[in-house]
Amino acid sequence: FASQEKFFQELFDSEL
Amino acid sequence: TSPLDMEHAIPREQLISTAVKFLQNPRVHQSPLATKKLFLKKKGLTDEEIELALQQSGPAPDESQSSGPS
Repeated sequence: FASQEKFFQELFDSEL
Repeated sequence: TSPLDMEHAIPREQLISTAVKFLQNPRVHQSPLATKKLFLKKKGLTDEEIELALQQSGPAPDESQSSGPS
């Protein structure tokens, strides 16, 4: 789950 | 991780449009709704903004689940 969380984090920040 | 104070400087519209693009990502799209909501909440979006982003990112996969005020 933590890796998914990290993926979400990076994806969101890259969209910003 | 320290809360990024710059997040508060982001205009809400941009935050929502980012959330919409985020939600449209196939890998994010297939993840459970609760996970997506929880993540967006942690990113500082309010429930209304999360609902808004969910609606803009595409109709709810199963209409039955779309509860809440119309």
